[in-house]
Amino acid sequence: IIRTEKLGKVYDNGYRTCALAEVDLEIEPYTFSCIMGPSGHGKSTLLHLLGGLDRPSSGDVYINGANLAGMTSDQLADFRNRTVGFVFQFFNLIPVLSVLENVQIASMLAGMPDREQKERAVRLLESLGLAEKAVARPNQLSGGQRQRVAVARALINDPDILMMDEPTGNLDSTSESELLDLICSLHGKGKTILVVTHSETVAARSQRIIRIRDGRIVSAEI
Amino acid sequence: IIRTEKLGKVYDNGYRTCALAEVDLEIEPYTFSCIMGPSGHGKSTLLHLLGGLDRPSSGDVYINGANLAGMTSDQLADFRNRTVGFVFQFFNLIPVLSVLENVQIASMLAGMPDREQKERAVRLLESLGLAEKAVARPNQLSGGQRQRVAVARALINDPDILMMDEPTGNLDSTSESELLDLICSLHGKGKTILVVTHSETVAARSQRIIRIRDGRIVSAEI
Ligand SMILES: Nc1ncnc2c1ncn2[C@@H]1O[C@H](COP(=O)(O)OP(=O)(O)OP(=O)(O)O)[C@@H](O)[C@H]1O
Ligand SMILES: Nc1ncnc2c1ncn2[C@@H]1O[C@H](COP(=O)(O)OP(=O)(O)OP(=O)(O)O)[C@@H](O)[C@H]1O
Ligand SMILES: [Mg+2]
Ligand SMILES: [Mg+2]
Repeated sequence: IIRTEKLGKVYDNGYRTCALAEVDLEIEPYTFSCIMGPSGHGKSTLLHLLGGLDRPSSGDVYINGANLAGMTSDQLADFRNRTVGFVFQFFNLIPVLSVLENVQIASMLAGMPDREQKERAVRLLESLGLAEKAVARPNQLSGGQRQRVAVARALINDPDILMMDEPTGNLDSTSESELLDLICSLHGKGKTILVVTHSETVAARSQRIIRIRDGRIVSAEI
Repeated sequence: IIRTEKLGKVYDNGYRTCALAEVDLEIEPYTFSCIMGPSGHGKSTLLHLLGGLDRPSSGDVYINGANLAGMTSDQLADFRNRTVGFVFQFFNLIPVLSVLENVQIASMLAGMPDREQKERAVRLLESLGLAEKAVARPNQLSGGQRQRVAVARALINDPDILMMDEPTGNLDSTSESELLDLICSLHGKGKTILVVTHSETVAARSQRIIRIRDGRIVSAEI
């Protein structure tokens, strides 16, 4: 369902950083995989390329056989909003919107009817223990609470593919466990799940661990 | 060295949130303590009050016998810049400054001579594996790299007290281990260390675990 060919990413801000090189990856549908590796070795970079949030410097990303580079901007927007639910390492919440609006906005972009947006958003927040924070602004939340809002936003459009960049980094072991149960139940419903994580707890519940080192895949264990 | 009496914090943004209530805490000098507890239960709030970064709604914080509330703004600034090294949960790096400048600025505020500032900053970045990122901006770094810059900044003035809010949340187990070794060696040099963490690895190396639940201390095990 997700495939890359010789995927590469070089950043050039006056000095060159090769973040990814020659990544060949195949993710089967309905699988729950983890991406692990040392800090700074390319995990977030890889996830952003797979989610169509950034362009490769070389190589290609294919989703369901379609090359992301060949998509129209409408097709790409549709892919990013409806096919994939993306949780950012630092959440990317909108400061001026409430927690509820932050979650709802993803479904608004996907064209969901207003009333359904609100119902789904409220239910998701409840399932993540955030019901009483619905009217709060992101800067009024704790770190782990913001992280859970980011998860709610990624789930509201019921996407087929979930990409999560360190979704439990700010959570205590109980909250991590609860989120992991949620992820496993979504996997049980037929979603394809790709999680960048440093957590052995999360890795233990996945079906496959993809290890990255220096921008390359070094092993992909089952 | 750090003592609180009936410390409380209530946020009022149109709706009231009681984040901390009646916290009586005593931290002995030269100890390495962890603060643990569920997401949203008051850990960051407590650390900010102890570090003089926020004012209590009730109760007092005493550092070396001096009540923070009674300090002049000069004394408080001195306490925050030179007595305490603070690592924020989300780093609070300055986007327009380079990594090196972000670390240096803390020593500049403390009145360190320019040349010494730069030497110390470079050495700290090297010890944290960030030497090659000295001229990069924070938004060009990975999550774990930014976290380590925040640690370097907290250490540059060689403070007696280190307060760290989840310093390993974005680090892989090897990087976490290296940072923990650094923390333990600083402890060995006579520093007082207080770490909010969700990590059992970090907790295992501490001397005392202070547990928080619903804004109250529920136990303080050794
Ligand atoms: N916008 C950018 N400009 C320049 N370099 C960048 C940029 N974004 C990331 N990098 C660099 O690319 C490399 C890989 O970064 P990436 O964020 O993918 O790491 P990561 O594996 O997710 O790390 P972590 O576990 O710390 O989050 C790092 O060396 C980083 O400094
Ligand atoms: N500026 C604020 N305004 C209103 N409420 C706030 C504010 N900052 C924090 N809170 C609330 O205070 C409570 C405690 O927050 P705190 O950040 O101390 O939690 P925490 O234990 O550090 O959580 P985490 O482990 O998720 O980082 C939470 O319910 C949070 O929503
Ligand atoms: Mg990352
Ligand atoms: Mg916190």
